[in-house]
Amino acid sequence: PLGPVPLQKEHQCQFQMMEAAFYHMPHPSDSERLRTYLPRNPVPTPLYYHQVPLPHSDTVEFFQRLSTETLFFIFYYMEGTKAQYLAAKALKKQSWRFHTKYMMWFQRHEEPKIINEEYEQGTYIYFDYEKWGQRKKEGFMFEYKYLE
Amino acid sequence: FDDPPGLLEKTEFLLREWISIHYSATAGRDPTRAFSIFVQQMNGHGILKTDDLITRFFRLSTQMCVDLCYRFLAEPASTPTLIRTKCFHTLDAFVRLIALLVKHSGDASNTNTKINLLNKVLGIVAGVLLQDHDNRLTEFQQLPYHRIFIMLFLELNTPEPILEAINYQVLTAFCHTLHILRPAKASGFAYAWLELVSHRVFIGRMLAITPQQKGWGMYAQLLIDLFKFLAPFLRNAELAKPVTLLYKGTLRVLLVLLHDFPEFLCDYHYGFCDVIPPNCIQMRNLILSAFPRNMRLPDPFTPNLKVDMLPEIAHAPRVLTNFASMIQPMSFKKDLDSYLKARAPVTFLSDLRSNLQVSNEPGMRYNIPLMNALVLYVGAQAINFIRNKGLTPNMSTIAHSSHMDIFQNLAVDLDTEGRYLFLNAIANQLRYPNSHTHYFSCTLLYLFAEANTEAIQEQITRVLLERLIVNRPHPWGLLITFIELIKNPTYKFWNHEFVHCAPEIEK
Amino acid sequence: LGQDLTALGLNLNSPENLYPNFGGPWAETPCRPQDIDFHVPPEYLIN
Repeated sequence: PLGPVPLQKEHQCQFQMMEAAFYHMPHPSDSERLRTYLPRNPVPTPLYYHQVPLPHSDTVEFFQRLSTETLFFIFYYMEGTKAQYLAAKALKKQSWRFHTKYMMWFQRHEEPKIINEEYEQGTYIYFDYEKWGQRKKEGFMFEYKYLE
Repeated sequence: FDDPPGLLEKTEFLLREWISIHYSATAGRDPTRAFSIFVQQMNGHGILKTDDLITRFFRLSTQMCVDLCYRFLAEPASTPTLIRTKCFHTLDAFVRLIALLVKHSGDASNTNTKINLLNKVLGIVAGVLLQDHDNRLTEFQQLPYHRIFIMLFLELNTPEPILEAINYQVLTAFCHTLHILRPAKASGFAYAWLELVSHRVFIGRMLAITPQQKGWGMYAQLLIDLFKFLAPFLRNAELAKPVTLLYKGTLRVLLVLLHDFPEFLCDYHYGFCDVIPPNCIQMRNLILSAFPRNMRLPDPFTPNLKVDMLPEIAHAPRVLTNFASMIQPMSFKKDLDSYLKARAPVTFLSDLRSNLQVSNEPGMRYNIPLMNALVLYVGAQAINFIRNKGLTPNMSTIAHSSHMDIFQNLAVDLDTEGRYLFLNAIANQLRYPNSHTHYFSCTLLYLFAEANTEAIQEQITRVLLERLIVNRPHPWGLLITFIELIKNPTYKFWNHEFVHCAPEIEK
Repeated sequence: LGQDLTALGLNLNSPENLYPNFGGPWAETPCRPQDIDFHVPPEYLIN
């Protein structure tokens, strides 16, 4: 039985300001750090494409099912995000190790020839993010102080 | 006023200097060293010499950042992404400077210096915003302010020991600022404001991480600010698009709270329902549907459900609003207490309506918060009264008491509008199994059974039905009350004319 | 009759908390891992 109540003057002013703001709403990216490589840029895709993230796509188990190449892409192009963190965890579970000086991922190609307190030396596979590919490196010395 | 000559130029120079340092390679490798070099430059220009100069520096630099953003926003043919990249390039550097100054000001043990500086800067940004809001009116843009607040909040919530040690004060400072910038004060900032209040990190810090629920009261106050702003618009059912958007956004936030922090909604439901308009049924149902996560609710449709046998039914729910103090004036409260105790003064009942009525304006006749407080207060007193006699509330023990005199008087004496608000105040207590839900459920059924006119019974039915026909969720207490009403032959519910007024109503 | 609250883009049956991935009051979907700023080891900030 309350019925409508006419808006008071101050509410009408408030509404005008809110209505003006309605035409420049905040973007989701306004609350996120600037993305150097892949800024949020929603593009309408055909409705039969996935419109929402796959279930459990924010778990390490999901990332472990991604290809190594994909994990490297996520690691280097989505830095500072949870995706990079999950990609790093998945890479480590596949016995990749991050070298903090070269900022590249290394994986033993065979048992190292030398192992001591400071380092291990042998043949490694590493991922070169500048040439974007996996390379073999013989006689490489992996100093533990650079192991992340 | 009276900025010392040259301060503006110095500030501009230092800001440019900082931005280039911030994005330089050295800062990338060793941010603290770059910062300490810059602080020496600030010292060299005497900026840090006095509190007044620091204040002026921050106001001028905030103003410069904002003006720069307005220039970028005005550039023709620029895309939103490009505008944002340019604006944020400057804003994020400015925020980093503030965060570093807050973090490293004073020594590690003396946290006051840090918090005072943070409050100062937040106050300055808020001041610039409000002035800009009042000057530019519908040309006002939320972008620079939203970015400064959210990035500063995220910077100060990185998991570092120095910051963890002052986190509660940081949260308090931001809540204080957000209250100053509440939508009723800065309506052009309302959307950004809700983004800030409902940001995942802000919710996490306020409701989950801060120990002993110390953030809950402040967060509840911010939601009340939001409901108060929305109320006049929601009161008139037709919603313009800008209001619908803000309303739907509010529903999303409440759904997250209902799912993740139901106990928070349980504790503060009273304060929220006090400011949510009575016709805002679904949003109110959402809040009233919350129940403690460790509680298992029996299916309301269980045949012969013995509600008074449920273990939790005797526990009083936490109500964190001091509703007793909301019963004003003191003389009225005094008469109320004396009537409850001794059914005197007898005039108390006949004066009741005039104490509740504040105008003759249709739709605005009654003091709703007073009505809500009176109903809950009398009900809570009734439960204690019955308990003190070693009884438990049920359809017979709640009868023939000064408390029920008051409720029956209200049911009979109030006009349709007043009785609607009165019955709503009761229905707002029908939540999860607790002593209030039980008592008010019995009271509503008792008022139905004892009603001396069918109009009262129809209105009780309407109040329940309008809460049931809206989309989910529905509070458990509401369901068990209505089921009892329509199933228990004592109430002869189906004999009433109004039940058959329309086929879909009867259905 | 109010809104269909199950159609606001929130997975209300999720066993986990919703707030860590909450996209905000206007978002129709939760945040993706690449949308969420994370305090990764500083060595990861290669850019």
